[in-house]
Amino acid sequence: DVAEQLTPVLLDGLREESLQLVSKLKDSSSSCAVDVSAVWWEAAGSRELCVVTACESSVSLWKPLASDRWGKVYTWQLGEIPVIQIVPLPETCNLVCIALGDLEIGEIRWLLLYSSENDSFKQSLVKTGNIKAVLGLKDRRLVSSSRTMQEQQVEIVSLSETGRSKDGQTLMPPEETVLAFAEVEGMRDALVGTTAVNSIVVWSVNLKTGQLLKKMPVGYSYPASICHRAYSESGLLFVVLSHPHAKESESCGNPAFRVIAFNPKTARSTGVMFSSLPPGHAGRQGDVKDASAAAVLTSGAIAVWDLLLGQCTALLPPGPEGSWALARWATTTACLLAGQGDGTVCLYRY
Amino acid sequence: CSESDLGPISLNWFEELSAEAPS
Repeated sequence: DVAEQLTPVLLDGLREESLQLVSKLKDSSSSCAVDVSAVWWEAAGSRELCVVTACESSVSLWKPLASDRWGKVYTWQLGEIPVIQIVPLPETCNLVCIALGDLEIGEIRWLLLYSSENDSFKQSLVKTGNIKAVLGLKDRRLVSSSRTMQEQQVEIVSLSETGRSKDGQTLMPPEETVLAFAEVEGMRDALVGTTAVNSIVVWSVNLKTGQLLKKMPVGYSYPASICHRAYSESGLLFVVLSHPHAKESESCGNPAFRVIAFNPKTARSTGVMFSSLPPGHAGRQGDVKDASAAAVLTSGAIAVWDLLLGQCTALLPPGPEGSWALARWATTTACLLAGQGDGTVCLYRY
Repeated sequence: CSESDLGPISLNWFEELSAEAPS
């Protein structure tokens, strides 16, 4: 039934051809896929793009073999707390970060793919607490927000080449809980976050200070917006937001992503581009890289958008083996990782 | 969008806000 409903959209040639299946990997020992990601692995002078898969109790590293096949290199066993997500670290080799917890993140761990000290794969604890949001940053850094009954802590930690955590930097927290972070591209010292009362906050994160520079309202029509990407251009701060709880309207359809331009000097903003869910679809769990967004819809399909055009450019229907459960960009938007609940991961060229 | 909608725009907004922020 679902496949029939999707047929009219797939007949649009652009959408049909814009995703090409490259290869597939299946973890026969896993039946509980939680997340998937890509990571660069450097060993013996060569660098390969590897795939990391997570199920509740373990995380596995896969490397490419000949003929589009994949081989499992190593599996980290994680103990009693379930894995919730893989946290990618941009432009970083041989390092994966994972978040563990029950209803919310209770623990963050580094997984080091290869340690030159003793030729081993190892893991170490980075942080514990009631962690509300976490993001991997450039230069082997990680930012997180966590809450106690009294206060919120926003902290950046960094990791040395040998896998040891360096001293952290504390950022000035806003009053409301921070739900998501995004680095401002091209501005090493600027970081933004979205909060539970729908504000964008901007920090300066240079070595000396963690000042909260500005708080700007997103608008009441889009509660609990999540920031995915931020960049500064012509004196404006552009932020890509998703709206998991926005209501469908006749004029706008069902909003999935918006690009909003903020003037940080005045805190005023204006919508730049708007991307809706395909007609008849609901629900999303999104991933944004550059100007491309991907999300799993409740129908079990994966949708891909060009955020600058505000258009859905590809729709991957549920396969014969079942619904899609995960959609993540690899290190670039040239490669989409599409995961099913049974541990199957398909790599698509976009 | 026009400048009048968003107010006066500064290319150096980050440096200016950093200088204004209490340390």
